[in-house]
Amino acid sequence: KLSEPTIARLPVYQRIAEGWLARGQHRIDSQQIAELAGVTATTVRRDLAGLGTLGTRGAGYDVSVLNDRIGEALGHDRKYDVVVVGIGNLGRALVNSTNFLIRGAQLAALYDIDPEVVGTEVAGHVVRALDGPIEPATVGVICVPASAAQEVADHLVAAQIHGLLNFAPQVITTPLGTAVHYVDFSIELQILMYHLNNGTGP
Amino acid sequence: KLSEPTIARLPVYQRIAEGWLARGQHRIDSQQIAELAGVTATTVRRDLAGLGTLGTRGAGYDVSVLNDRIGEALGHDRKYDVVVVGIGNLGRALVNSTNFLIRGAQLAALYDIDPEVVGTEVAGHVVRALDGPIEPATVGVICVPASAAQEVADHLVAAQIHGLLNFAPQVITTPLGTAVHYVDFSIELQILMYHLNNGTGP
Ligand SMILES: NC(=O)c1ccc[n+]([C@@H]2O[C@H](COP(=O)([O-])OP(=O)(O)OC[C@H]3O[C@@H](n4cnc5c(N)ncnc54)[C@H](O)[C@@H]3O)[C@@H](O)[C@H]2O)c1
Ligand SMILES: NC(=O)c1ccc[n+]([C@@H]2O[C@H](COP(=O)([O-])OP(=O)(O)OC[C@H]3O[C@@H](n4cnc5c(N)ncnc54)[C@H](O)[C@@H]3O)[C@@H](O)[C@H]2O)c1
Repeated sequence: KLSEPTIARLPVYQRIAEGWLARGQHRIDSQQIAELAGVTATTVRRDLAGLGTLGTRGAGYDVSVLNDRIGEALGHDRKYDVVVVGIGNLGRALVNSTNFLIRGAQLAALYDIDPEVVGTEVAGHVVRALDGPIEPATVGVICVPASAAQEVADHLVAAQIHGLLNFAPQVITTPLGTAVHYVDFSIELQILMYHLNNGTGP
Repeated sequence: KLSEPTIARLPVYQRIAEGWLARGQHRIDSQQIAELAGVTATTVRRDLAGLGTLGTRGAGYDVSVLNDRIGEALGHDRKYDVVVVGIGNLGRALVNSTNFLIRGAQLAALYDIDPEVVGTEVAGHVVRALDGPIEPATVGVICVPASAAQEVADHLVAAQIHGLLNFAPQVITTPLGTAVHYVDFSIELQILMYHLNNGTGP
């Protein structure tokens, strides 16, 4: 099993591979990837070794093999449905963004409880009330205030949604078999401050 | 120098230490931290060793020493000013959030170019036009469309702002001495999908 930092780097490596392919280049070495990804070549080799044999010593990696293998590891070939609950500032920024629902992710439905929001159209979907049945989906994105996060999580789990991406600053409890991933942007600010205080790169 | 994954885990460890202190507990061991942070005890020990000697073998860590040492590494004792450029959906979600500008970060000013937005009040600040001088600050947060990201970055650098937190999906070029950290939520979705596909924990 890959570690979380490795998983987080794979999409970055894949974007680099795609850029290379778009320029018609068929091989890339770990040093080239490392410079573009802002990590060491050793980290790149260790990360990619986790995906099985990919490169040949001294000859680098076949870019299209790299692209496919990373895609498989991240499950890109499969389409999956995403529902978003909480269509406020953050929910809108996510569904309107061109680079959030990518790699197979498809928006299935939007939910909110505010009568001013329910019934309006956002990103091509009419926002629905949360008190009805929830569309079957693979992932539920939680963009509600912290006080509502647990209740919304319970609703999603009851609708057989087993992956929760939680942006609300609230630890939620879920039954076994549910994967929860928390997002906390303040950590991004702290990473930047660490680099700023220590003169290190991105 | 600490690695980026270690830097990203320190705020998580600090939150755990604060929770422990709030419950009046004075010692914690690496296994307890590991369970709450969702990593292995080895990872915890390796991360904290990067901060100098903290724990005693077999006796765990003094929680308030841990809290202070992490705070120093992340530069928490120092207050610093943050400006946000682009007060749309994402910019509003960030400045209104209770857990983005924490640990010494203080909001100094908000900027936008839309005449409908400039002059309005958001999170206690009147949004200013970007064509005037920019408030001196340590960090500039970029929440504009990708097409405007480079121009905004140039503006911030010209105002002697050396730390850029870029949410726009656009690689920006900056002079030496500027730290840039990119945020890409689609990676969070891909981490969740990896865990969902492989039945691994958060
Ligand atoms: N992780 C971070 O660093 C970070 C940064 C910004 C925002 N946030 C968090 O994201 C969340 C959303 O922020 P925002 O600025 O978009 O807030 P917002 O108030 O603009 O939007 C919240 C939306 O959720 C809806 N809602 C409330 N309770 C609900 C419920 N029980 N069921 C369905 N919908 C419900 C509201 O009607 C509203 O539309 C907050 O929890 C905030 O703290 C986190
Ligand atoms: N990293 C991710 O995964 C992710 C997720 C969501 C949004 N985003 C990105 O964040 C950015 C903001 O998204 P949003 O939903 O808030 O968009 P938005 O359109 O709601 O807001 C953009 C704001 O920027 C302002 N603006 C445009 N050009 C400007 C300039 N030159 N100077 C100053 N202000 C300017 C606009 O007036 C507007 O208020 C976009 O680039 C979007 O792609 C990224």
